[in-house]
Amino acid sequence: IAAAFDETFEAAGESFSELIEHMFPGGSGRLRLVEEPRPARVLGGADAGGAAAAGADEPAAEADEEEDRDPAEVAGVEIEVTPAGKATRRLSLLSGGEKSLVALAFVFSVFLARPSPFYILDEVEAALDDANIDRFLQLVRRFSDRAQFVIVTHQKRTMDAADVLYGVSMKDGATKVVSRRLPREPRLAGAEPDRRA
Amino acid sequence: IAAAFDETFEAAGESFSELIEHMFPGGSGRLRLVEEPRPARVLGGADAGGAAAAGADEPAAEADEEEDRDPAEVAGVEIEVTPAGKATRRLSLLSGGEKSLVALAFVFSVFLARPSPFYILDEVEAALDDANIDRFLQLVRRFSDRAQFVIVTHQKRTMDAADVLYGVSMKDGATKVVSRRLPREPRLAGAEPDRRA
Amino acid sequence: MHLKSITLKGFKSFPERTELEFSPGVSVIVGPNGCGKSNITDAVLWALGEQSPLAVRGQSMQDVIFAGGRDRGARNAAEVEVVIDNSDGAAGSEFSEISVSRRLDRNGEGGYRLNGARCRLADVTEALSDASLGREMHSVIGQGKVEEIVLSKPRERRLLIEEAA
Amino acid sequence: MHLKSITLKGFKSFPERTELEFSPGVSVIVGPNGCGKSNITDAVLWALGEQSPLAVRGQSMQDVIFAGGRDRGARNAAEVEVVIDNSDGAAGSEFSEISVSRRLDRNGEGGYRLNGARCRLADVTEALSDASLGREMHSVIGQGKVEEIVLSKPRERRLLIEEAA
Ligand SMILES: Nc1ncnc2c1ncn2[C@@H]1O[C@H](COP(=O)(O)OP(=O)(O)OP(=O)(O)O)[C@@H](O)[C@H]1O
Ligand SMILES: Nc1ncnc2c1ncn2[C@@H]1O[C@H](COP(=O)(O)OP(=O)(O)OP(=O)(O)O)[C@@H](O)[C@H]1O
Ligand SMILES: [Mg+2]
Ligand SMILES: [Mg+2]
Repeated sequence: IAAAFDETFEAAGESFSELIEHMFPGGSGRLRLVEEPRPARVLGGADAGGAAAAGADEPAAEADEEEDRDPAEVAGVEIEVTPAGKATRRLSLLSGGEKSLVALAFVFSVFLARPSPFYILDEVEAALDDANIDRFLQLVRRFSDRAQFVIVTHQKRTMDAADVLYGVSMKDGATKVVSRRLPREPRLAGAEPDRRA
Repeated sequence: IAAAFDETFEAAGESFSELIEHMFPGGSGRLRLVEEPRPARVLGGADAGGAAAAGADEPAAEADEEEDRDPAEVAGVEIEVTPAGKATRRLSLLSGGEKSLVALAFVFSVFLARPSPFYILDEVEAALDDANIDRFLQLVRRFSDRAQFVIVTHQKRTMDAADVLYGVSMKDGATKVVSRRLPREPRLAGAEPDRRA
Repeated sequence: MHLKSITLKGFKSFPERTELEFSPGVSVIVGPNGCGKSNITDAVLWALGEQSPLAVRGQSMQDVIFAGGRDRGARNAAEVEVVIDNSDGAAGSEFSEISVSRRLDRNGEGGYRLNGARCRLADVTEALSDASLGREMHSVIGQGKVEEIVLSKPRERRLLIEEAA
Repeated sequence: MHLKSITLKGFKSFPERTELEFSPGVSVIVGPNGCGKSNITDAVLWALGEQSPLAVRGQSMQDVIFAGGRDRGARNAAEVEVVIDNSDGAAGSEFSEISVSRRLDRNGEGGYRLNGARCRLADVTEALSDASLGREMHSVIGQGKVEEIVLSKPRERRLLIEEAA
């Protein structure tokens, strides 16, 4: 189990850095294994924290050396992203759109390491401006040969990326759905799926 | 203080019902004073809940009779909305866009009862479809003679409603703002501000 | 392997039996506010075993049963079936289709079925994890939920990776 | 009465002194993701007395001080001034303008000024409530926050009304 995690984490980490360069041209980012910050340590006492108890005797300052630990004992995955030209590394300070881009890069990086057969994405691009919606859709098209995507949206650009469109309406409290396959040159607009595995 | 609350609540309640009819044509809604559901009552014991302690001896079944209580003693404001043709009254089941409409109706109803001099609204219409963005903007224009609105948006329709547009950009981590007054027929498109007080 | 169909009956805003068929590739669902798009997302989460009513915007799980509308009375039960096409054999199963369905009535009675046979939630979870669809449903991102990954604790993101692994 | 100007210096993505002037009516702020629009919203909340770093997306309050960028070093202090035009006399004050400013440096030192004079947060809060701008800032709705009203408890909505009243 630990081996599967390590392998998946490493593959996801590589993909994440590449995907962040796609989402934030000129920017950079990575995934990092970290030990969870613990509540006040009791010297010599038993640590109640389960897996996080590994290394309970080490001073907090060693938290930066977590890459040396056995990953199966570390507590979590930290995300670091620095958009182009900015110095801030605090994720919480990122804008709404920037946070969405980081989250999508994370989801896709786990996908590349271990694909699910389908993804259902409900208005995940609501905070993105047009240029970033395009970056998101390039990834969807690139990966759509390997996984099925079902995307709920209000954005016209996203509608234009559909192979099949489902129009939903409501009458007297009951939903009705009508679907229509769209005539498309396979992947004419946007990335070819065989690029960049 | 209690009198100011009652008066404000009553005025807000009237406006809320009207604004819900605007946001949900054919629908209805109201604000209701309610007593907060309390944790397990201790018979005969002192109620630790402050203002909510009023009426601590009454059985829970009487919570439906809250309109008879002295409003200053009641604990909260419940929102009830039923969109056209639907039977559900559970707010949590409403869609993302519907919740935004309800929240905006609430904010504007408090505004009509007690206007603030300015409102700063950051992407409040992000979940709305075009028809609902128009309903929101009609209210903004209607009320813009009584309060100043500063609205952050990615929506083109909202940009078209501006008297002054501020274009924001970033270079090397620093923000730059350029503003431009838009030539407009005062309130040509959309509601005239003197309609419907 | 891909989602082949979702069939809803009595679930949220779907009083009558409604079958939605899907193909590989990119499917996009559109419509006005409140028309029922996210109810479809909720149906998939629910059929595949979601335990928290809050995750499908309810306060109790019976909230997912159609509550009535103009000219239509409430229904007494909700049922959703999700069919996954396995003709490429990618799931660890010899079936060419995997059907998972869930039902719930107003008395709180109901249960799961796998390929038509009554089973427990644990059987559904196991069949799904063989198909690489984890229990945390990291492959379904609900409305308003995308930024959670950025706001969540490091430990929670680790769980997402572990479940995929 | 209306917002007349916001001046930012060293606050978030505004390393240099930047003054934004506003008029009555409808002002709309646009620009790409991450360019600094919501930082302006945060600046108003902050100058008017916001106590929680989380409300301006920080983990400690010093997070609002410009942290540097390509070719620019970090700043040592953040300062924001909000000027409210009171030429209609609607605020309970004889001043034709009410200026509120706040400063914070990397040592955590700083404070508030009202019309240029150092004062306490309580003085700012009082001046604002005379101008019908409540402490809960119910007239500023931050990004992603609009649905909170619907998800909040009845008691919290009551507070919004009480503060306006
Ligand atoms: N049990 C139920 N019975 C009847 N109607 C229900 C039930 N549960 C939810 N609904 C209705 O479904 C509607 C919400 O649907 P949904 O969330 O799918 O909308 P949506 O298309 O995603 O809209 P948006 O674009 O705003 O996100 C609500 O109006 C709600 O009243
Ligand atoms: N203290 C700081 N020093 C330097 N840059 C900062 C600081 N705090 C925040 N920022 C930067 O400001 C940017 C976010 O700006 P803001 O939230 O205003 O964007 P926005 O225009 O609202 O974007 P969106 O449309 O995505 O909501 C982030 O990239 C962040 O790195
Ligand atoms: Mg929805
Ligand atoms: Mg923003």
